Amino acid sequence: ILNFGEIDADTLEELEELFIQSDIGTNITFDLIEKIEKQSILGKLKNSDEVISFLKKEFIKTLEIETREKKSTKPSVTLVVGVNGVGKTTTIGKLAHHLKKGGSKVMMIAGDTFRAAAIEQLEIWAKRTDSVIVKHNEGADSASVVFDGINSGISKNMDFILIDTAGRLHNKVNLMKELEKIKNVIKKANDNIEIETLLVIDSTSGQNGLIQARSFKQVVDIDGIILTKLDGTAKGGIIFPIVSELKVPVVFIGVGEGVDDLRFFDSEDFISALFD
Amino acid sequence: NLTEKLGDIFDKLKGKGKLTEKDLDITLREVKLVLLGADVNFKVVKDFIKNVKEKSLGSEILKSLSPGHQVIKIVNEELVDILGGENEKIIFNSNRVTKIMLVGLQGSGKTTTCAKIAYNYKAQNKKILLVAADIYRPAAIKQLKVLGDSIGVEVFSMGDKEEPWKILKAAEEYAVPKGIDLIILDTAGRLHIDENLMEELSLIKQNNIVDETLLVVDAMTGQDAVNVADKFNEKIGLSGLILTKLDGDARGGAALSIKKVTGKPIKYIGVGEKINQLESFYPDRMASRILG
Ligand SMILES: Nc1nc2c(ncn2[C@@H]2O[C@H](COP(=O)(O)OP(=O)(O)OP(=O)(O)O)[C@@H](O)[C@H]2O)c(=O)[nH]1
Ligand SMILES: Nc1nc2c(ncn2[C@@H]2O[C@H](COP(=O)(O)OP(=O)(O)OP(=O)(O)O)[C@@H](O)[C@H]2O)c(=O)[nH]1
Ligand SMILES: [Mg+2]
Ligand SMILES: [Mg+2]
Repeated sequence: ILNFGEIDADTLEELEELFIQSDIGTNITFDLIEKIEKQSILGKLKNSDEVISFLKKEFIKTLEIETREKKSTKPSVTLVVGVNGVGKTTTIGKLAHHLKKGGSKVMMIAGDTFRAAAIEQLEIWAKRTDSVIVKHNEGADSASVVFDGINSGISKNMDFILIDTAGRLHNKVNLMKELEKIKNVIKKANDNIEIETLLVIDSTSGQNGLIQARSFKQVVDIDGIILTKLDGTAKGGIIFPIVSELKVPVVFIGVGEGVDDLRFFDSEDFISALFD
Repeated sequence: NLTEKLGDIFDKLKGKGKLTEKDLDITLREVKLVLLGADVNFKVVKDFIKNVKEKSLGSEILKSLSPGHQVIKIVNEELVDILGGENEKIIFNSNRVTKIMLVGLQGSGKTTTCAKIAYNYKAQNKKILLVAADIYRPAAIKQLKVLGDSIGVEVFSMGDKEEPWKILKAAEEYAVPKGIDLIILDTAGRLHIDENLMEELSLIKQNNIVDETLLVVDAMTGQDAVNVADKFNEKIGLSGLILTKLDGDARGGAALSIKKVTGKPIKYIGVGEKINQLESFYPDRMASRILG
């Protein structure tokens, strides 16, 4: 696409379509189109190649943000949160595998005490990756499983503790309160622990992904985003409004259902894929 | 909201005297933004706005005293018309076991919805058999069994080593002497671009008579919804759609896109994680939700 020499109304319309269909959203899309129009009137962008490289630079600027240095603690504790079905449990399996390859001792905490067979699902991932797992019975209080898990992880000298939580829609106040409680209980188990909270976002999500990110950030303060299911046809453009507004970096992407299907986020690769 | 927005726009425009087609375009641009913000597909929005414009001009809206309200009325009617149709339910077979299968992307809510449908029809005194044909996802069979147990509905399974089309065949043979009215087949989540897994679904329909093939779609799905629905419909044929997680605050524009592109009726909506949280689809409610 975009193989015209000149920049004209058709080119701009094609770009608008590309960005909207990538779920980038209308605000950022019209903002960029406006910038391109200005730049081309000033004679600074003369053809579509220059437009594309201009856009790529703009995108990179949005995604590459300052991330504060986190003191590394032992154990390092990661809390994985997000709405229903986005890939939290599977991603924990992938993360565990990745960390185990590096020779670390990994523990999983089965914090989803609600959904049918959630614990069994995580247990299989623990077996697959040779990770320790802490679990209670289905229906137990999630915060108490986490509390026990953190204490166990510390006493067992774990390097990494990955906490699975139940999927929850961000507009459910009591479920979001439960997440706050879980974070507090980790601090209660050990005040020195710095919790890394990762929000899992499904790349097929539309503009609701931004509302999810806002709500989760407000309630539990998100440190990073994992964008899953990028092996599909969705472009995951929702991360542009998310990252630009909330200043939270994308740290990993999920590209399949297997234990190896996790990549570090590379903004250049992601942006090139946008234009494919 | 949209009514207020359009009201303001038209008030400003009327201030300059006679309304023109260009004024209507300004208004319709606002409608376009609302629909895109609700995740309606770009191309579907384009066609939609074109139709609304034609109908608006045809209705002499530019001479009307309250053109803003007129436009909203036409937008609403057009939305309901596309989403529309009567309240379609599962069509039961009168002379053999009715078989329905739920398909869709990973995590859309298929397994949970299978159990919800089972619960719904059990309450109507139908004999149900749930069939576990997700042979890939860790503890998928267990998940369906736990759900089935919670509502006293039997779950048929052949473990994870048999092909789904064979599992359905065996399930039907098992079901007939038991007087089962309805078999609900849960399938693994899959990408519409995964040729092998899409072929797996085709094989189910080639080797079994499947009465309903329902695509389960997450209400928060964005622009990609159209690609997914189109591919599923093209490769295996759909008879209906189910939109899940409508208890969230996603506007659900994907519903409009998918309905427009496939023409298949939205048969149910999921409005929660509990097994009784399945409801009928009402086009007018969905229309106002999309408009925000
Ligand atoms: N194709 C693909 N599928 C994925 C990816 N990540 C997860 N999945 C699939 O998405 C589905 C849901 O994954 P889960 O890990 O159960 O999601 P979850 O967020 O833990 O779900 P809940 O706990 O029910 O909220 C499963 O079928 C996974 O295999 C990915 O990167 N690509
Ligand atoms: N809030 C809410 N959650 C739902 C709804 N339907 C399903 N869920 C949740 O969404 C998540 C995924 O549901 P599943 O039934 O496992 O989805 P699936 O399509 O079978 O997933 P795969 O088999 O991995 O493709 C679970 O946490 C469900 O409880 C709904 O209508 N509302
Ligand atoms: Mg999970
Ligand atoms: Mg399932």
